Amino acid sequence: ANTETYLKSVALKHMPPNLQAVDLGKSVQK
Amino acid sequence: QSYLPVPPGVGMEENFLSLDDILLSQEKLPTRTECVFPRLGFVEKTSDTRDIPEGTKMEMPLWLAKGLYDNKRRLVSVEQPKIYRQGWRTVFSADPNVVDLHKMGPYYYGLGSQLLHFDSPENPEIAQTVLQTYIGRFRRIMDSSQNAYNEDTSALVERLDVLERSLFRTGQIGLNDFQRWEKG
Amino acid sequence: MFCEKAIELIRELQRASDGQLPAFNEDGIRQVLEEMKALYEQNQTDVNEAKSEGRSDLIPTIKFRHCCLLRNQRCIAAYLYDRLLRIRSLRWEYGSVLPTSIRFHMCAEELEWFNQYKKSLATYMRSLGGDEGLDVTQDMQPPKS
Repeated sequence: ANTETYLKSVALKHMPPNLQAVDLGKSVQK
Repeated sequence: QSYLPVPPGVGMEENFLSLDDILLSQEKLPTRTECVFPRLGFVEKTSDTRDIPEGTKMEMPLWLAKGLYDNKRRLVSVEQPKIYRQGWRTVFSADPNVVDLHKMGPYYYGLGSQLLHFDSPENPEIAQTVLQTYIGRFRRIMDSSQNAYNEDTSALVERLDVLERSLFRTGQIGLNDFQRWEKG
Repeated sequence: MFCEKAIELIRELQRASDGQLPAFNEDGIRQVLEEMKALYEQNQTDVNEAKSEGRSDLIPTIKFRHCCLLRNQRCIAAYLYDRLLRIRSLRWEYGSVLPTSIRFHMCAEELEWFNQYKKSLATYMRSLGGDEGLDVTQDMQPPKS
């Protein structure tokens, strides 16, 4: 939650609407 | 060293947040446009049209080629970089140790694996050559990595590709850990 | 070519591969976000034209720009996330008070993230080892003997 809040506040909220979410599950290596 | 970056994906996988994979996917591929791309004309400053015409040959970064590549509606076709073609594959199968993979790469294995995303009848040979090259060079990398204790290793890694350098680093860490363990 | 600024952010971190924390590149982030805004607005225009006038020939270009948008998004996310990994490791190497020189390299939101991380770690450590908790950041190296 801390990391998602951070990414949203610094960058994602300034991106186009359809790009404002990043699935942090992708940060978990296969 | 508690900073552990997001590692690259294995084989054909890419890890979304891996810096290594982002840099790998910046590598250029020879491509040919299979349709017109209107209003994107930036390839030739001279041309009056603002379109990229069909049939334009251009070096495209891997991330863009993968994004545009679509089996159904072909927007671009991807050719193999020279080092993955028959001629070089023959050189690799003769003796993979003679090749300077840093100069020819430096993402020889990563880019070779990513090429398999694009349909080509040569994919099995490319995959086989990439694999055999790794196997053929592995022993020498591990030997040199295990025997270089407390010395400058830049000459030993000079001709290694990115994946081989991380293998060498892993060998060095193991060697240094073992030496420290022996000294108590 | 699009996405050049974005890849430059990644290269900047890759050059500091020993885990150092370079200064937060606020200007770089802003330029990438501006490029994304321009790409998105151009795509909006073309999508409307493709729909209203049946210009299906515009679809490859729309797809091209969307690839660039995804690329910019990925580079920014990876840049910010990798910096968090570096900042997190600083807690384990320097303790909970970071040297001023390092704090200067962090943006306000990173400092906020760091404070939240410290709280989460402290909560976790209090939950270990009975009443007095256990400071897991001590003794990161095995004792000599």
